[in-house]
Amino acid sequence: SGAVPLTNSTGSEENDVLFAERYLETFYGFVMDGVPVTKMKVSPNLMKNKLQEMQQFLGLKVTGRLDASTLDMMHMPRCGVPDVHE
Amino acid sequence: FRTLAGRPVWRKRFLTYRINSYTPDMKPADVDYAIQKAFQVWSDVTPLKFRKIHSGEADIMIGFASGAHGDFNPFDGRGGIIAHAFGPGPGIGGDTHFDEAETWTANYRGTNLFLVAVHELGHSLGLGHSSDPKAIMFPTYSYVDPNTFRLSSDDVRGIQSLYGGPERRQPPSHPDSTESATCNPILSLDAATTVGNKIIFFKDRYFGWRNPESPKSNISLISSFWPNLPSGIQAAYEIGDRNQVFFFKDDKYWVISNLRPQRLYPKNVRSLGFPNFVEKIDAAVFNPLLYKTYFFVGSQYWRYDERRQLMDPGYPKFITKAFPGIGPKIDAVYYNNRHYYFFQGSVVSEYDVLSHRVTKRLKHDIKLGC
Repeated sequence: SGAVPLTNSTGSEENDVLFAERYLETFYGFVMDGVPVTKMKVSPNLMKNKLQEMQQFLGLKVTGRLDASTLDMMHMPRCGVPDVHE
Repeated sequence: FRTLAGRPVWRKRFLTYRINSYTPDMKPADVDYAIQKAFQVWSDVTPLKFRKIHSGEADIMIGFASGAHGDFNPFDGRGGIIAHAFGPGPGIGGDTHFDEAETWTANYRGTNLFLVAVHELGHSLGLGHSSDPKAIMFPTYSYVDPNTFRLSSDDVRGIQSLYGGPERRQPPSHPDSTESATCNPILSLDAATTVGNKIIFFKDRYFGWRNPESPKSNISLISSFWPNLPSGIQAAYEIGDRNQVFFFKDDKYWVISNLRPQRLYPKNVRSLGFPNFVEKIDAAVFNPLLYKTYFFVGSQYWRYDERRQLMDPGYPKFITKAFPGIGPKIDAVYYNNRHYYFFQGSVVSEYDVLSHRVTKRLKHDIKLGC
């Protein structure tokens, strides 16, 4: 199964995941690089939680999955200030 | 709403700002105007006052930049991140940066600078992002007409949680202070017009605005909203589908388009086709059904064809003849929903433009916000 909650991953999906990770890192304090490999098993939940946090904040259906509406929202022009501050 | 982490706020009420770089997408004057209006959105609902300086270090430095531009947050090219700002504090605190890779405009095309500036200045004052999609502090950009833009209640609650509401006006300390000039219920108006969904009344150096159905009106100085207009506006009218508002004083007139003053004004009213003896216009109103504007001067009126941009022949005519029950002279008039509202002293007459008769007459108690 993919390392993050996705259906079957292809090239463009990989890009979407990378884009989403960067988005969540920038605006929701999601730290991917710092997660030690041994904990990679944990990261799907971490990513899922962050996706849910973003979907909740921006009024999307909270699925924890990188679905189309979530990706669309991530591509919308926006302010560079994070949505949540650690 | 959210405030920024640590809830940073400005401890002072008077803040300076400086625009230290401009975008080539817009005229510098349009950038100045958009930023000034954006600050005004926040000063209208708080005790804060903002002053523009042209050199040295301001509390809020504003600029346009591309890519890496000296702070920790490089811009990412067109789309994506369009701007960012820093919360209140020294140095970079309060500063606002716009991504030059966007196309900045004063309208619906590209990215509207006024709207993004309102958002970013919210951060400069200490607001974080709101999860209310109606709030200007919602993280993503979406266009709304700047003419009718209003802060959402969430935005207002957020900023007032940091700074409180606008200071109450000083008690009347001299005869022409706000209250005494406008609390007099027999106020005879200078002029009236619609602007968007608001009705605007003019008296001396003040103007008030309200929604057609609500008795509550607010007051402000004409100069605070339209610095290029004189006090004592005598007539005004709006051509809604052109987003234009015309203001008249003595033999001159000004045009505001999309809430922005138009260059090359004031012009002389004679350029509209008035004869030399017309020194001032008492009242004016645009009829969107006929696409004609009526100008009232003394006991007579002219009719102007806004499409042909010419005065109609056969004028002037007497007001009392064409508008039974109205006149002989009027102070002000505005059009709303198939009716004219004529103001004469403390009386306002509702006049049906199709049946050509007065349908209602009442005392107006416009106090322009005591």
